Amino acid sequence: KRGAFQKSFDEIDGHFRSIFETLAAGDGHLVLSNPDDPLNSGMTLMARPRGKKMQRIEAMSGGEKSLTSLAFVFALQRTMPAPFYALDEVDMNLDGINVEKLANMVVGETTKGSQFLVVSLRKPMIERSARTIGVTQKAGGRTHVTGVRLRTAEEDTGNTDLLH
Amino acid sequence: KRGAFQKSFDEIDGHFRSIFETLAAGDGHLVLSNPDDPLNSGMTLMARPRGKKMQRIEAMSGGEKSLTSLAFVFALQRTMPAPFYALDEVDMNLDGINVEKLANMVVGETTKGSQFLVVSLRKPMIERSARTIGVTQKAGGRTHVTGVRLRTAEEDTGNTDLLH
Amino acid sequence: MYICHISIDNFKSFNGKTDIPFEKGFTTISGPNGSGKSNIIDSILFCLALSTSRTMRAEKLTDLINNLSNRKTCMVEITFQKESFELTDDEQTQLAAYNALPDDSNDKADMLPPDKMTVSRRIKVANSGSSSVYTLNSQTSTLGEIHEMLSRYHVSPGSFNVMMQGDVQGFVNMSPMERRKIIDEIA
Amino acid sequence: MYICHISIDNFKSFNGKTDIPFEKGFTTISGPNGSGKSNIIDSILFCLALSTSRTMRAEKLTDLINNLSNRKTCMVEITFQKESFELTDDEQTQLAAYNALPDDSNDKADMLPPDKMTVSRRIKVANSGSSSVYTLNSQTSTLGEIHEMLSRYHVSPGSFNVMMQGDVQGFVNMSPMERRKIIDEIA
Ligand SMILES: Nc1ncnc2c1ncn2[C@@H]1O[C@H](COP(=O)(O)OP(=O)(O)OP(=O)(O)O)[C@@H](O)[C@H]1O
Ligand SMILES: Nc1ncnc2c1ncn2[C@@H]1O[C@H](COP(=O)(O)OP(=O)(O)OP(=O)(O)O)[C@@H](O)[C@H]1O
Ligand SMILES: [Mg+2]
Ligand SMILES: [Mg+2]
Repeated sequence: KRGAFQKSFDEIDGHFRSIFETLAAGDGHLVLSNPDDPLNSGMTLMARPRGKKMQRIEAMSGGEKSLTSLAFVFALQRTMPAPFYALDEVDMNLDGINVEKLANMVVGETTKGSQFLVVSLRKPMIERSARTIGVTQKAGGRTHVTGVRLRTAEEDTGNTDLLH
Repeated sequence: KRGAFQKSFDEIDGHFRSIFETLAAGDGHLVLSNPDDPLNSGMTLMARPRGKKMQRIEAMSGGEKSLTSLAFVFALQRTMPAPFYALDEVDMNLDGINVEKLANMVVGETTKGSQFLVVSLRKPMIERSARTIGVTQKAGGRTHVTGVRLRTAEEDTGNTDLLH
Repeated sequence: MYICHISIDNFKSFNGKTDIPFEKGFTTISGPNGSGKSNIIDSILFCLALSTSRTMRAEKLTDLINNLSNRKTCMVEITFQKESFELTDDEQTQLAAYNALPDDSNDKADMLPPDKMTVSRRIKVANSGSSSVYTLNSQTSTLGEIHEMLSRYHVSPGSFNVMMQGDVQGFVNMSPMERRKIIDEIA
Repeated sequence: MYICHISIDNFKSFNGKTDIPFEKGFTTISGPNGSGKSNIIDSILFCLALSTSRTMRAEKLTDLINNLSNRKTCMVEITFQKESFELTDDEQTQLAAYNALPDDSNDKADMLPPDKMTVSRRIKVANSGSSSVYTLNSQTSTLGEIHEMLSRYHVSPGSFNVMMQGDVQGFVNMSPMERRKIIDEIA
């Protein structure tokens, strides 16, 4: 039981380290509060964004917390590859530069063959996708899917203001 | 005790209704699950964004939930006017049009004399403020306040990509 | 394998039938607040029975039926596209045979190509609430069969491939104990 | 009354002393993730003792001291500007007298103008943790006195005028019972 835990822990930690490096240009790793008794231990994410000191996730800024948590989720996903991934507005807290980094990461994953469906209001995410499905609301609250276009999100949503 | 509750409830409900109308162009009001026994009752926010059916906050979209909750918080603030208000990234879930509406609301409040300090990454919010304080990070993680400029947030943050 | 088509009928804010084609790779979905983006994600969770009604912001399953229509039913059908390297030799043969048929052939119109897989779920208002009917490749199926098939692809109610709106905040605010328990589940 | 100046010394990501002037009306604060925007809000919460160390993302008060410096102290001072209609007749007279003094007068340099109010808080590392020293208008004060003064302006640990990052999500996810309790508190 404990051996299985350690094996999974090491695998996820490995994924987390490499994903965090790509996403945040820094060092990150998983930490057990009680390494000798993992099944009664807590686990936190420690990271050092480039230039700063190592800190646990609870002490980070809003955007840093999101980025670190996303790296953790991607690490979990790598242990069980699925036919599709759906992310609904995971970029809310991120500044434009970090949205760009996240989008580049998704591009990297999809070149390996994964399918990503990403709901986003952020321009850098939309610009890096291969295509955008525009969703609008018609009278009475009826959803209208306006069609799949390459890199013309402005036309789809009818309003570039949306993407700010 | 119950009379005091009803008085506060009615006052906050009144504020909520008018603020929601300004912010979301729709009808909103507070609802007690048990109006005859308010002190053992739950309270939910009901709203009908223009064109849709009345729905409780739990059923709304992410952005609609945020907007409705913000209207509720502003209603609470109106019962105890303070010398300053500080809002830290309250516009995360909102699309560009709703960020604009929220910014216009803050403009309206400040013309009445209130001071609002609003942390935001969103262009429509920054454009409507009278001035922006730029905050950047110098080597080692030192905060650097780059100065207060009118409507030149791009210069302050050194990167317009931030604002997307 | 990837999702190549989602057909949504009368589900949540979709009044009537909507067909959305999907392709491999990186697709974004965008639009104003309240337009229906998350409802598209919900339609996937609904069809594949990956979450409860509450996670889809409905108090009960029948709340998922479009409230602007008088119809007492809604349905979502998802079509998956298998890639040729995923097919068995038998399936490859079947696919070749299928492709050899003329396009106007009735047989072809009635068949599901061997490199596609469809899952559908329909709910109807019933006396005591609602009833769900599942199909797998157009045959009536059970929730158990569909979950068993999906779990081979690491898709399940507990899998992390679908991140709903607000889930990141949940991971951020998680206690260290809860975070460790996630590793337990995977181990 | 409004905040006209915040002086931050060695607090969180502020290495050394930073002076930030503020004006009436609508000011935005913007910059990259992790640059220090929320820390400015935290400096207000710290100085006016409106929240616990945990709400400012520190495990204990001494974590609030800039970790790049060797100094064992940090301080935040907030200056409030009162508007003329808020001043009593006495204060108006004192203000006129103050303004009448020549700018290079030593008396003037040592006085706080009657239309300004300052609150400061300094923490120092002490044997058993930390010690806080508060001042009100440059006189040593107590937490109780400062809270009593601020509550007259509806500023208190329970007030809603400061919305921290993530608070909106808290209001969204609140249970109906918790939401109603907010009204109880106000009533
Ligand atoms: N059964 C139903 N019938 C009709 N409309 C419904 C039903 N259930 C939900 N809706 C509507 O769907 C809308 C929510 O859609 P959705 O959550 O997909 O929006 P969204 O595009 O994700 O918005 P956001 O950007 O704010 O997250 C709500 O306004 C709600 O009124
Ligand atoms: N005692 C300390 N000494 C030095 N740096 C600190 C200290 N406490 C916090 N920090 C740093 O302050 C940074 C967080 O700043 P803050 O939360 O203000 O960022 P922010 O601008 O609000 O970012 P975001 O847009 O992501 O919310 C963290 O990266 C953290 O490392
Ligand atoms: Mg949504
Ligand atoms: Mg912040």
